[in-house]
Order: sequence, then C-alpha cells, then structure tokens
Amino acid sequence: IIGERYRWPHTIPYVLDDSLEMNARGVILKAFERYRLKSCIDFKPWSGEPNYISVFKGNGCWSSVGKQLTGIQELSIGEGCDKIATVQHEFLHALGFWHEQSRSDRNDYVSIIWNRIISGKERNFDFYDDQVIDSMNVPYDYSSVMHYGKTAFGNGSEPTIITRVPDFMDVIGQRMDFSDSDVLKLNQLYNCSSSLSFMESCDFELGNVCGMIQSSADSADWQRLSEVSEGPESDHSNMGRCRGSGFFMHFNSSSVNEGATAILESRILYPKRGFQCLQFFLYNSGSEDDQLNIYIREYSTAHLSRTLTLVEQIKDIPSGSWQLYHITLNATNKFRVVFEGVRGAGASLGGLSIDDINLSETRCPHHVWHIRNFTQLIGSPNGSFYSPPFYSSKGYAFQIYLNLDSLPKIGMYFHLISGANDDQLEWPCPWQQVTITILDQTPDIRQRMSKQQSLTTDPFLTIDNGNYFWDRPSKVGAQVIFPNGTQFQRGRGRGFPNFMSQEMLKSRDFIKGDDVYILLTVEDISHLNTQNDPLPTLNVNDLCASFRCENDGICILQNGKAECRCRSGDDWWYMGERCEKRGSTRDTIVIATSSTAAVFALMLIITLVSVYCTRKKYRKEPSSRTVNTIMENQYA
Amino acid sequence: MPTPEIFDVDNGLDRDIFDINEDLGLDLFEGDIILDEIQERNA
Repeated sequence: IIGERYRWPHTIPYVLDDSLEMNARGVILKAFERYRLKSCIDFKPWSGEPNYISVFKGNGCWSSVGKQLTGIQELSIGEGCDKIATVQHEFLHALGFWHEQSRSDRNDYVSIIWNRIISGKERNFDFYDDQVIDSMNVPYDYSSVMHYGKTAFGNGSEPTIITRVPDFMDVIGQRMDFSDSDVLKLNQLYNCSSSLSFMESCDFELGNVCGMIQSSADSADWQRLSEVSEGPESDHSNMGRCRGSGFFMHFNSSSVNEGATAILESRILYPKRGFQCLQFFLYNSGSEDDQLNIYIREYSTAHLSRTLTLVEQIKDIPSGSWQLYHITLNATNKFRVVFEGVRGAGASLGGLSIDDINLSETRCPHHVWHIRNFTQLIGSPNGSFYSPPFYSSKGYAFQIYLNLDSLPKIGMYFHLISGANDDQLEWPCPWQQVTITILDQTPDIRQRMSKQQSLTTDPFLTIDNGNYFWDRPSKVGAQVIFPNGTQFQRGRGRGFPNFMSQEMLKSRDFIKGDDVYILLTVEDISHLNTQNDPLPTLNVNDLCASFRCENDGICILQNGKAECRCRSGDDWWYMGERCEKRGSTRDTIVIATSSTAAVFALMLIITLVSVYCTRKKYRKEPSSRTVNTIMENQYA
Repeated sequence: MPTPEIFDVDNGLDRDIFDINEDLGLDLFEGDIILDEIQERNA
C-alpha cells in the first residue's frame, strides 16, 4: 500500500490475547521467526507503545492493511487459521501488503472467470490502480504467500483464476512460506539491509568460498572441487543439474596418513542472539572411521584471547550419499565455525565433502527423518510408513506416520508411543507442540519454502470412549512390533491428511537426489499458557481479577505483580496505576502555553520593578551631587 | 499389525483462509481484509 502512514517500525509490538489457542500461540511465534530470518522485521511483546498488534482468536483469519494508528490493532487467528503460512499472510497484510492478484498489472498474468464466482463476491477480484498499490518493480508472483488459490470464491470446483502460464495453476494459493518476491518486496518496503537471525549461507559456487580460510596448523587442505572420482559425483547445491559447475569442499583422506587433519574456518561472524543452528550436507567417500569435528573459535570482547571449543564429533558417517546435519552452537562473542576433517583408520579411496552450509540464529530441529529413494516409495503398493522412534526433549517417545496411500494428498500424523521414561512423565501428555517440516533443500536458507505444520497435545482432549487422546500409550494404544521384534504400544495418531500435495512435493527442492528430509521438533509450550502461569497462591487471572484496569486497559503480570497496560492513540493516552487518567497532546500544549505565559508575566514584573528601582535611584543622585559643584571650563 | 486410528486436526476440512472465512459467513474485503476509511474510499 502506498503511504508512509501505514508503515510500522521495524520492531512491531504485539500482544497474544488470552483467547488464542495454545497451538496458535506457538505457531505465531514460529511465524515471527520466519520474519526474523528473511527480513529486518522483528516483534516484541507490547510494553506501552502507542500502536501495537493484538493477535486474538476471532471469527476467522483476518487483518487490516498497514498500520492503522488506532493504538490497538486487531489481527484474528481464528479456528483453523493456526498455520504458519496463514499467520505470515495475515501479518503481511498488517505490514501493508494487499493480495498479489490485486496488482494493477494482474490481467497480464491471470484471467478471472467471472461466471464461476459466487454471486455477490465479484468485488473480491477487483484490482487497483498503481496510485494505490505499488508493486515495487517486482515481477508478478504466482508463488506469493499472498496469492488467492485457483478456486477462491468459486461457486463450484472449477477454477475462478486461470494463470496465463499453465504450469502455475497449482502454484497459486500454495501457503508454504514467503516466496523470493514476497521477501524482496517486504525488504524494499521497509528498507531492510540485514536480518536479526540470518548469519551465513555458503554453497561454495564462488571461488572466494565465502571468506572461509584454511588453517596452517594442520596436515592437509580442503579443496574446492566439482566432483571426486570416488564420490560425490556432483555437489549438493545443483545435484548434477549443471555438470562441470557446482562446487563443494573436499578433504582427501586417501592422500594422508591416519590422524592427519584438515581445518577449514569460516569468516568471523557476529552473533546477536547467543544461539545458532549450523546446518550442512556431508558426504563420505573415505574410510568408515573418518570423522568431522565441529568447533567454534570464539574471540573475547577485549580481542585479547580466543578459545577453541569442540562442539560436535561426527563419526560413523554413512558413505555414498549426501547427509544433512544440524549442530547447535551457543556463541555469544564474535566467532568462527571450524570444520576439522580427521583421517581415521582403515582404507580410504576418497574423503569427506561438505556443501550448502547455512548458519542462522534460530533453533535447530530436534530430529531429522531422512527418507531415501522417495520416488520408489510413492509408487509402492503399500504407501504408509512410520518413522523410527524418537524422544522429545521432555522424554516422550513418538513416531511420525507418513501416508502416501491417498495421493495426490500426502498425509502426516504424530503418534505417541510407549517409551523408557513413561513412568516419570505427565499423562495425558500436556501442551507439547509438534512441528513437522518437509525441508525445501534449496541451498540458501533464505530462499527455502519449506512446508511446515504444527499441532499441540491438549491434555483435556477426549475421544469417543471417554479416554484422553494423549494418555499413556500403554493405556490407550495398540500393541505393535518394531522390525527388530521389540513390542511396544502406539497411541492414536493426529495430524494432517493433506500435509502437502504430491505436485507441491515434486516442486522446488523437496526431493533432491531422491532424498526427502522431514524435520521434527517436539517442544513444551506450557509456558505460553498464561492462564496457567504457576504462582504460589494466585494465578494470573486471580491477581488480575482483584486489580481492575479502567478505560479498557489490559492487566498483565510484571515481576509477579499485576500492572495495567493502558490504551493509547496517536494523540491521546491513558495513564496512572489503573489507567484512570487521560492525557492528550492538547493537554500538553495547554500546559506548555500557560507555563510559557506565566514565566513571561513573571519576567515582565521583575523587569518593570528593576527599571522602576533603577530610575528612582538615578533621579536622586544628581541633586545630591550638584550642591558643591563648581563649573569650570565647561565648554573648553 | 493393528493400525491405530488416525485423526485429522481440521476434522477432515482442508480449508484455506478464504474458505474458513466464507464458511463463517464473514463479508470481509477481499475475503480477509478489514479496511480503514481511506482504503475504503480508494476501494
């Protein structure tokens, strides 16, 4: 939208209203992380700023376009809207974005089939003059998270929007993540030059290898290559699509003795948040015992000392294919990431190779489910698969069920299973948010459009027979057997029958080298349940119930005490302990003007009194002096 | 092996933003937008 009045500051104050479902709260925070990674837009809990966004569970999913200067600005994440891409969509509206097909040039790219639109809904397909909407010189974007789907507002199942390029018919309306153009426009509109959480991405396509340096304190160097006879045959970035180009870094362990090392260090990086996730692809064509050590070389703030800390030793690296690794770092001072290849025992014909490194100040996924030969699975007669068992950080055991039986829909479900910690855990399982991501393996993390969905275990959810859905699997689950013969119990699954379509999965880099990566995080989000904040005697509601805020102020807890956050507008505000007093810029002007007048009057009085006294004094003096004065040579 | 039942978080309804709002009978601008006065005038 054109008009600076609609722009938010780069850090947007927000409130998550109590009405929001737990899953929605977690999803909204994850959507914020995508903004932090791909743009300079950040979010902070509201602390009295004049304008802020209040996210609440209203009727449906909706937002205003741009900052409204109304103090509180509502954004609704209603039932069914708790999906990350939906939240991204609504916040892009709030940041000043219309729908993509509202652009002034949209008829060059899509045709609207008017007779298929529900009667009375035609206005939804209006488009706007370039005096109202600025496309910022960015091409029309079929993959925008802001585009309608092909059957939007249709009176049947036939498309209401037909793309002029047929290949994009199933691309419009995909809600995966920001497209490249969404990011470009957002960053142009808000003059972004950096982001909060992105640090580095390197696919080694350029000869400067992203400023990485070879160490002199080792026995060998990493080489920048496009293929190695023993593997890999190609890099991971292009995966053989551009033979002869496409580079990676290789440590040739076959040319050195056991124990020899090769060290590659990143350029110096400057952390902002104090936690990082390092992600890269690794290929082993050397000895089974070759290993890769990851260190961080951290520089103290005084620049006087540097410490080298071993973070991870990667051993038993499978050979013959690229493998995805995630390493959690916790650097708080400027640092380098250090990759140390170590030659192991046993014969080696090749070595270790690394490619597509991404470093961001985000949380790593907790688990990775690597599915090989994926296209064969799609064609197999029984297309349903369970992941290996995983444990959440709290100790809950779980599996993911991938359903390929209902193609073109690909389903994904979460099951609790019996595990070693069950006796020590809380049942029914409370407020664990499960986030499943099918990774878009595009080399640069900023350009990825990974498909992500979340669900949260509600301990109060029951099923038909009255059992709690997320109760202990040994109580409510069915007995099943692992391939190794071990018996266990698996609870009912809950998830997404249409996690993504087969067409979407075949797009971008979801399947690369016939590998698919499913990233899994199961995290405790009980702390987001503000109504259940643990307090010695009273909960938040009780404290706030006995502390009433006037004039629509909101009660919050600050250091265990109830406080009011008062409403404010562009030129007015409420203040006082309970928002009982009203202030406005007009009041300020009146006070300033009357103060100025009072000071002026006082100064005038002082001046007049001074002048009067001075004159009085000088009138008396000449008469006293003239008595004995003899005038001589007066005109000489 | 018995297969446990599976449940859909959306109760079998795979709905986009506009479907959700449409089902609720909301009459929002372009399906999910609330307009201010200036925007309404422009629209």
